Amino acid sequence: MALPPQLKSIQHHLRTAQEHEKRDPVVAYYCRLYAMQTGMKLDSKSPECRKFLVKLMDQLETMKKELSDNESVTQEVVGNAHIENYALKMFLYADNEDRSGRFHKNMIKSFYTASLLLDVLCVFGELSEENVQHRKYARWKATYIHNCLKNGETPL
Amino acid sequence: MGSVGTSVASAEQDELSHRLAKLRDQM
Repeated sequence: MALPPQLKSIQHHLRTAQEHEKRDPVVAYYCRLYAMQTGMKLDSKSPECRKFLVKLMDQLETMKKELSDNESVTQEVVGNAHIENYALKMFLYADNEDRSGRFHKNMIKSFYTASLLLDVLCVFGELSEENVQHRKYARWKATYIHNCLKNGETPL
Repeated sequence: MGSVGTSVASAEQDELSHRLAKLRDQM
């Protein structure tokens, strides 16, 4: 289903959900939950957004049933730890590649995905200052290295 | 007509909020 332009800012979180459907359904579930909560704040009144959000809610309810025996979905504190660990694993992989001078598309994507998953952590409450800083750094690094590679420059 | 449209939109929005709360309640 096409994403209404008003909800454009959740498109990357929805894409991350899709990419993790098989690899890690818990990550996919929380990415969609974040997209749902954010989407409702952005626009839940226009017919096109309501239609989109109702579909997304249907999908979330189905996933919740399918994952009903998974503690990461049934217990918020376990889910929080799962998403935070996954985000930091992505961050550390990208950071290690960066510090070793290995610049490539995969590490750019890891930095960016880490920043998106740190957004997703907001479904559990306010982000810690450390996670706010990690998110800012990961997003900046992803953009910076992407631009360097595009312009044929070596990142510093 | 406008107010009917608004009420429908508001009811559907409430329904979504209710479903979201239910989804989160079970966590």
